[in-house]
Amino acid sequence: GRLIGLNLYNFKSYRGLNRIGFGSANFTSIMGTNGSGKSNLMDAISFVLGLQSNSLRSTNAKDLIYRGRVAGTDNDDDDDDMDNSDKENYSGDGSRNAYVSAIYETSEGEQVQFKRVINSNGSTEYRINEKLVTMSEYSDLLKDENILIKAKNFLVFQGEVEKIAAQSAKELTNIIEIIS
Amino acid sequence: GRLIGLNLYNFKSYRGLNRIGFGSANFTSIMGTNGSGKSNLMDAISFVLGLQSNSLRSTNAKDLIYRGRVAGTDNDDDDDDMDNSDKENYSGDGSRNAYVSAIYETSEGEQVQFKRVINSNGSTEYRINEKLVTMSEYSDLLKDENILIKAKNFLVFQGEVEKIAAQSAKELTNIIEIIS
Amino acid sequence: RFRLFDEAFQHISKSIDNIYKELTKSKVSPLGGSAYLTLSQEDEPYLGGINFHSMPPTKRFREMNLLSGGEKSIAALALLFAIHSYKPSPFFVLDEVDAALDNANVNRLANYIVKNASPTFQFIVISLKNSLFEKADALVGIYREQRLNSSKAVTLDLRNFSDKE
Amino acid sequence: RFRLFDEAFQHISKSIDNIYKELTKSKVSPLGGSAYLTLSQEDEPYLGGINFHSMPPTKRFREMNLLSGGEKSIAALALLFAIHSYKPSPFFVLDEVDAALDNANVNRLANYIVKNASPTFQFIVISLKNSLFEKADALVGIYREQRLNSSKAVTLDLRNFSDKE
Ligand SMILES: Nc1ncnc2c1ncn2[C@@H]1O[C@H](COP(=O)(O)OP(=O)(O)OP(=O)(O)O)[C@@H](O)[C@H]1O
Ligand SMILES: Nc1ncnc2c1ncn2[C@@H]1O[C@H](COP(=O)(O)OP(=O)(O)OP(=O)(O)O)[C@@H](O)[C@H]1O
Ligand SMILES: [Mg+2]
Ligand SMILES: [Mg+2]
Repeated sequence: GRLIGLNLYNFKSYRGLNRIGFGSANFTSIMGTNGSGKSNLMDAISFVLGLQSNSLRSTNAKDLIYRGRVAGTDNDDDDDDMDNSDKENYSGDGSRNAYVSAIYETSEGEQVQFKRVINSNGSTEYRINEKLVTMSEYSDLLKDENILIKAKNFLVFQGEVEKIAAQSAKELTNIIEIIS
Repeated sequence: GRLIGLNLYNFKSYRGLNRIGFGSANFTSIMGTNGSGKSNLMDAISFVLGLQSNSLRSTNAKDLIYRGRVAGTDNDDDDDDMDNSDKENYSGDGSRNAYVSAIYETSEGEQVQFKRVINSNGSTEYRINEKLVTMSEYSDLLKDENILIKAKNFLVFQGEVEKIAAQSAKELTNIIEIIS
Repeated sequence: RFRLFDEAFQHISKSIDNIYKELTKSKVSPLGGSAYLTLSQEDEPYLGGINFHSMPPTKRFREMNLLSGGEKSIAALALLFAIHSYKPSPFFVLDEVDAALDNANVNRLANYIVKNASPTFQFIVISLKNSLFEKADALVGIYREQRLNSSKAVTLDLRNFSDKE
Repeated sequence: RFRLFDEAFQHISKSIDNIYKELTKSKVSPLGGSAYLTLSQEDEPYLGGINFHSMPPTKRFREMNLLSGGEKSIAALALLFAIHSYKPSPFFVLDEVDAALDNANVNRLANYIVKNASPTFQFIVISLKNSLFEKADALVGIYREQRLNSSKAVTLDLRNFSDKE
């Protein structure tokens, strides 16, 4: 199978709906300046596959929802003394929700949409072709495609590559155990 | 003051005596391919200033002594089954010692040689202008030049820079405490 | 349980050396380095640990802690690709894995990806180095749209440019 | 004890913002970002902690964990340089601190070093990126002498080449 494209809606630094297609390319490279949102895109891929927020540089799912005011629409001045309690105001309307969906073509050539939604209260839902499913149904379908979220052997986060070589013998056994 | 040059003798990947001068340059850049020995040179600078071997990617001072046979002089074949117990043989004669010396010009324009020796049994000595001194005499002289080994605020090891920004409030207080 | 584990271990153990050689071969060392896995407990491996050893070309040490930053990155990638060869996931996402690599290693990695990328093995690679992203089939450029205070993405298919080096 | 600590804190706290601005100024954001230190315990600061906040240009968040890899590296360097300004050590040794930086940030860092390097503030910087080492006064090239199985170093004074960019 292969990943055809992604839709990010209010996910991290991506405001509103952003469609990103990989087309028929087998090797896609993502480039951009520091802080532009490259690792956030990888977080979106990891999130839609079922990874929990602590592996996405966040403490909870709400952190993953886009926060930010469009420059110029509100009075920016009162932002300067922004502290944590103001965060809600800062995001403008605190009631945003967010989702990431991935269009995936299975090895039999069928297109499936995996979607994971974050509600404004921080709870997440899993959907396959828009139909609500449980987390284990979701990850079972991914397992059929050899996408093993527990092993994470196909995702290398920024700054982690050297740790993989130096990981302990126990960790390596765990990975092989999950895979086999 | 300033660092004029370094002499590495059997230190890590540097076999025999290697002299490295910084001349009058205020900004010196070190370049080279992966595994060539750049970080080992930084380890040499850190070592001669008094840093312990655990911050030099080593478990003990003996690891810092050059190990290796000159290709072609001995029979290399028996190397292939080298395991830890063979290490002594592998280093050829196990009785090597090593040292790093730094030529430093103090703020008053006087040249001082700081030298740290590793004996083949793993013990280290501190010498100033070849005269044997205690570790605290050695570090006191460095302190006079504002080289504070405990704070290490002027050394950034490979892969550590991002951690400095994210260090805990407690760690930051420690550094400021040592400095003040 | 033992059988499954052993099957995986044997497969990965056989492929790690070839992959490592492919990632470390050069004109200076046409054979590349060598890499292998060992078990700390032969009889019940899933209770023990698996040790990974790699030796860059021209070097002789096998302990991981003696490797340099770049040497470790290459060893790690070889291990990942070897694990993948046993039970291939459909895609890989790599975030600046080339940060510690010198130009020669970046080129070897890029060539390995170009050679192994296929409709059943898709690579999505984040990189700041042009010698890596130039070799991709397609580029996704991420930028910050200041007015909207948002990240944006544009996609460019490089295969349309016939003179792609 | 309190006086000494406070003196250091005040000095560093005053200089961190200017240094951070110098490392983040660009055509798009001529003012650069902003950075500051706060104390968790005002009355006995050495018992509490010091929090470091930085906000890259065009961004609004101040928590460190939301910064990207490159943004964190720049913030860290600003902090180090600010600490140095209080009690200057005679030299700095930096090992591939530019690994996560894009070209614009590498150039800003290189310019900062060129501007601040002096006989009393010596920089020794390990880097794989030519946009950094090209700006140095002198280069130390490290290579592996295969026949001797040893690292070797050659030094090159760049100031002799008059057309140094
Ligand atoms: N929930 C959120 N809402 C809005 N912006 C966010 C949110 N979470 C993170 N960000 C922003 O995302 C930016 C970081 O993006 P990211 O880590 O993807 O950068 P990057 O392109 O990977 O950069 P680098 O090349 O430095 O690694 C931060 O500046 C942060 O402010
Ligand atoms: N005691 C020793 N004797 C001989 N060689 C050693 C010793 N200790 C380490 N080495 C060798 O030094 C090499 C690593 O060097 P170093 O870490 O300085 O590389 P580097 O130039 O910083 O590379 P990178 O650009 O990848 O960071 C290893 O390959 C290791 O084999
Ligand atoms: Mg990133
Ligand atoms: Mg190094």
